Amino acid sequence: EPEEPSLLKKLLLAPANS
Amino acid sequence: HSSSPQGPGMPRLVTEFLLCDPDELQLQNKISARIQQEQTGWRRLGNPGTFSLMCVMADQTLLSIVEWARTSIFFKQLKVSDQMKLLHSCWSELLILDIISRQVLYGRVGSLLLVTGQEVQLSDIASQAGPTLAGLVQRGQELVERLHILKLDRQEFACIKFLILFNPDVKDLEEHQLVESVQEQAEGALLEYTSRTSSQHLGRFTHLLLCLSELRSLSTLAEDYLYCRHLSGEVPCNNLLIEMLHAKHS
Repeated sequence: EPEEPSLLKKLLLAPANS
Repeated sequence: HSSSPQGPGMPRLVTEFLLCDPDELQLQNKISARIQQEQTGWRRLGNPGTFSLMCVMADQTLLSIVEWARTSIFFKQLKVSDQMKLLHSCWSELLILDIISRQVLYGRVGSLLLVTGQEVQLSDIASQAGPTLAGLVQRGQELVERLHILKLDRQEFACIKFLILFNPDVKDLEEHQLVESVQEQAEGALLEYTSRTSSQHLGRFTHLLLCLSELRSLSTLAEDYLYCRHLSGEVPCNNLLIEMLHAKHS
């Protein structure tokens, strides 16, 4: 099972206006 | 007391850096609302106390710092892997700088201005805090006073944030040259700006760099202190603050 991406990564990858 | 960002002879890059800054009032409202949400939850489960509230505030501030970075000039061009390495390396410096700059720009003597706009008397903190935390607050206060005497303004703080963020000493950066180039440009812009606004320009610029190294050691101590409190289960979990703490300690 792929490792859960870190919270920081999710924040950096989130769409610009989210 | 800060001059208009577009004043005559203002280095273009300083204006660019300033435009990346979040609006202080918007930030204050956003984090206050979030803290109130947290507190309503606590009313049901029992209030975990002031330190936990400060950790939630720090976590929310950290989220706003990540938002600032990812929407900022130069940084938004980097690959996510480099963005993570840079933020893992300097998050605590940016967090402490956020707290300190708020005191220098908007704070009042004898009190700590929180990101929510509330004020806490430093004497209350000193009486409630343990020796380690009281020592950190004291050292932070001394740095605030030094920067206050220098009358640091928003432009200079904006440059300093980029100097901290773009650290070419961070290992394994894919785009090391870009990071190094941005740091050099930020340093050049700060030097040009300080020499434009102060007679003894090299003195001011050098003094700012000394303050930066004091900020670095203060944030390392703060991180270690927070990590110890985390190990004894006193820091609310599953949030960005904990993840960043672990990033450096793993």
